[in-house]
Amino acid sequence: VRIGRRVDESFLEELEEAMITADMGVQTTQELLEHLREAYMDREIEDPKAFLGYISNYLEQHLRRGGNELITAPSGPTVILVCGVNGCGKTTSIAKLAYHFHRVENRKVLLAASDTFRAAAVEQLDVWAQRIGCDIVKHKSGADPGAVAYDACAAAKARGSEVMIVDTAGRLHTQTGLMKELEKIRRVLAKQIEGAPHETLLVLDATTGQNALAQVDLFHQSVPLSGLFLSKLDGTAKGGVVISINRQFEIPVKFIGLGESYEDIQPFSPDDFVHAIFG
Amino acid sequence: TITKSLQSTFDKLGRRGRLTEKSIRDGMREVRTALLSADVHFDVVKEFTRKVTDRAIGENVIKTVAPSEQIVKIVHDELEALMGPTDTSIRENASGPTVIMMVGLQGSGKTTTCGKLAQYLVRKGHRPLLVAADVKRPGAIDQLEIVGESVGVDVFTIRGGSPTAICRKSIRHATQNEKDIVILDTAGRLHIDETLMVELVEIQRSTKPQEIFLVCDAMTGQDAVKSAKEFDQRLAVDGVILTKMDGDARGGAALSIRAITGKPIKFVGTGEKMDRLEEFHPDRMAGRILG
Ligand SMILES: Nc1nc2c(ncn2[C@@H]2O[C@H](COP(=O)(O)OP(=O)(O)OP(=O)(O)O)[C@@H](O)[C@H]2O)c(=O)[nH]1
Ligand SMILES: Nc1nc2c(ncn2[C@@H]2O[C@H](COP(=O)(O)OP(=O)(O)OP(=O)(O)O)[C@@H](O)[C@H]2O)c(=O)[nH]1
Ligand SMILES: [Mg+2]
Ligand SMILES: [Mg+2]
Repeated sequence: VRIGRRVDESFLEELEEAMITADMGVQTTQELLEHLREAYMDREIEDPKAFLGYISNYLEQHLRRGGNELITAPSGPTVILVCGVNGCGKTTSIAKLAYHFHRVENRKVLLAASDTFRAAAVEQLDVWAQRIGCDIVKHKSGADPGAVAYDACAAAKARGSEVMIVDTAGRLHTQTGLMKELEKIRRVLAKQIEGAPHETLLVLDATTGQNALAQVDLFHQSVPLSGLFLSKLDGTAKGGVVISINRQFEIPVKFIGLGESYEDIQPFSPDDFVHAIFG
Repeated sequence: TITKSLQSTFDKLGRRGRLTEKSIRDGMREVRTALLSADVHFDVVKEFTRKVTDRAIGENVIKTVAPSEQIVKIVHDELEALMGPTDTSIRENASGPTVIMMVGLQGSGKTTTCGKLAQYLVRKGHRPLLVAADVKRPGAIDQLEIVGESVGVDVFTIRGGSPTAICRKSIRHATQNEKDIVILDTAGRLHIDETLMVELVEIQRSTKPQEIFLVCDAMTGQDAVKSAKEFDQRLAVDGVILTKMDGDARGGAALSIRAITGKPIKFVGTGEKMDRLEEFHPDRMAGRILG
């Protein structure tokens, strides 16, 4: 995009390539291209910033739907349920959230190690709790995840925790039994703490393609999602699929993950996100 | 399914008179959309549709008895041919333990796949050794030890050691303990992390693996090409293992990776349990991508 560049078909093809390779998907890409055709066809770009601003505004209105702020409980512990498919970054993202609340915002944090299935999942979260210096409730491997959630709720109330974050096992949205298990964990939280879970975050790996839409669809049907945590945005993937997700489900991105240590977290900025795609 | 809708698209185009070169090109737009929605990379789709269009026109499909069926068949056949034949070969080391190195992006399924591969090899009469070379991720060594125990395979590591030293020393340990295969589980890393990519090259230099497997998540989108290309250029990957195929991702990344690196997809992961490793079937993958 530069001054004097004519908005012709070949220019639109270049934009299309940028959008598709950013994982925006065919439909969202076509719609934006159509929008640009109507507004700019055959005109010269007099002001590249304004042109990019036009694209930004169009996309940002999607990305801001649902709000990008974290919901907190009016009183008592704020409960955050974290879910997502295998390997997307849930446990590491929880460490980042714990760091954010505990060390940066100075709030008392409790972690619930409700992934009792995967090898060394509890150990992994435990190491993070030790490093950050926050509380953790864990059972032995193979224990019932709902039971861990139950005990964590009791502990949160007894210890006066301000934020409780629940780690769950990775599961594919197509595994009905495991989705039922997730619903059960949510019911336990809702029953034990007023208004819980106040946030249900789906962690989405930024390298994920169009399958992300099916993930959001089915997870949202099981446990109403309040936001997304877009992980691994420090790689080369742009995570453009969240634009389609926001359009279709109005579920906003609340945080982004930019690395493997607990400080690598940032609140989501629609502005930065769009600029990373269009330069 | 896409195959049915492609058929009806070409039928419609053909119905107004007969199938012309222009209508073939128009119909290919739908193939393009189908492949992009399946996460096949933009450049790979461009090249693929060009190839199929040329073939459809060249084979004079226009004049055949059932042109739309012919075109859909060409798309299927080209896709399957591109995916390559079934190949589960693991090159054997003539002088010492066979070394298999597992590499890939974070969370792609390497550690789990190491366990599955170990079990697969045990069932073929081998004595593999698992090597815990991920010293960074919390609980990674514990994870591989538990995985190893679940498949009855020893795990070698040096707590406090560096990945390169662990991998190098594991070979001697294997020989001393009569293990004929060494499986190196490395830490997930970004292809743009210079230090960590150099670390992989160092491990490769000192252990000279017979097989380097790039472990990729089947739900990866357009980025599959960037990361696969970089891993391949640095290491000359021998094969690819596609994980989480038990989900409903169409898996277009498989076509992209194959087209860009030319390397074979040897196995697919179809679940979290240790018996969930299958050989790759190009015809099934082609059908899945087309949808
Ligand atoms: N580069 C990068 N790596 C990340 C990020 N978030 C997580 N990871 C890495 O991704 C891998 C998987 O992270 P986990 O937190 O174990 O993922 P998970 O979703 O809990 O995995 P399961 O519980 O097995 O489903 C680890 O190697 C993490 O260090 C991120 O923002 N950037
Ligand atoms: N459903 C399913 N899950 C899988 C498959 N392969 C691995 N997983 C799961 O994916 C998650 C990540 O697997 P890991 O083996 O820890 O991945 P990794 O590549 O070693 O991760 P890093 O070492 O952090 O880079 C775990 O929850 C595994 O159980 C598969 O084929 N299907
Ligand atoms: Mg986890
Ligand atoms: Mg691992």
